[in-house]
Amino acid sequence: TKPMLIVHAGASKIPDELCMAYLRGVREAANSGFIAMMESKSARDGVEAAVMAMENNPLFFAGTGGALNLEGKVECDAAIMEGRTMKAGAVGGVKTVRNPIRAARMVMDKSDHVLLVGEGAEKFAARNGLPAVDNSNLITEYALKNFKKNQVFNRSIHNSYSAWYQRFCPIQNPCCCLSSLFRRSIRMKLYIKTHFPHLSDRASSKEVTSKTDLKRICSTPAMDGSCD
Amino acid sequence: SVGAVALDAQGRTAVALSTGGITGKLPGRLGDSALPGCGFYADDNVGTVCCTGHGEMIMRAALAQRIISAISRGERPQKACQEGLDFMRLRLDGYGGVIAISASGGIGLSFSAFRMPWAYRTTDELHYGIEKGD
Repeated sequence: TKPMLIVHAGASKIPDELCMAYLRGVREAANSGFIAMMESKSARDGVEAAVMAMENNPLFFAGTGGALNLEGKVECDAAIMEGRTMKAGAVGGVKTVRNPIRAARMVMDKSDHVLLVGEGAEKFAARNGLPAVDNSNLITEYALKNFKKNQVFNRSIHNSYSAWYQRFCPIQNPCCCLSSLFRRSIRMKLYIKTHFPHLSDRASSKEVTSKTDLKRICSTPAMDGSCD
Repeated sequence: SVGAVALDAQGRTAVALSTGGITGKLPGRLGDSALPGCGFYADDNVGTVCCTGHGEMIMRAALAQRIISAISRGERPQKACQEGLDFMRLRLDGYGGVIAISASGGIGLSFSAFRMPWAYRTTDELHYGIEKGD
């Protein structure tokens, strides 16, 4: 069989100015993965090496440079699977592992499980020779900038949600009588359309018919086309 | 997220992927990357697949399993990847990307999101791209 290896670095809104850096990163990962595969004659080692190269690249949203969760922490998932025995290993929600793919590989090779998550996965990785790192070591400027941008977006929505609540909520505002659900959802939709045009496609009347719906929409992270 | 699929000289397949998730995600949220059949799959008799994009939509579409099933029914990897992404976009309004290698060495590489950096390496070739049409 002709040996081959393909890598990707995520599908999302990559800004123009970073395209060349991303291309350099995937080229390096493909080369290091392919060389590892030819040396060890194993596809498993090839994919692990390729992903490790990308986890160590601070530009990519995995390992060092991972996206920050709502608490401002890096929380990673990783997995590996081989086609001969169809064995798989995965870790989820780990914060103290520099290369989560190595922890996933250990789950596949040294445990009877497929998926370990959270503290258990971190302890398993530490027991198998992956030293725990402080979460702050995994945070990069770029991820922090994205996180702050996301926070501002969420805060602006929450502030406007409370402004809407003051204005339209019958309890807070007695003159706004208990109008029918239909009229209220139209008003709410109008409110979102004027204040959050980019949200209004999601705030369709079927979706936003109560304050809880609006709160739910406002509290979900800014899915501005960002992906995993 | 980042991912890799491989086929070695002995005809064995493997897939690996890693992600930091989505900026601003709720603590404790797991995406598709840790779930076999959603974010990834590998079977020497069929091939190997690695997905990226909206984790929640990929999980709900069981995207990797969907593509592997299409390849096992004789579909070419490229078409199987494209159809899987079309399903996710039309049915769930989800966007993402997929890389795949079939057991016979066919290549699948497709994405419905804005961009996806990729690179493909064999013994004597290295191809790479980021835009649609690269």
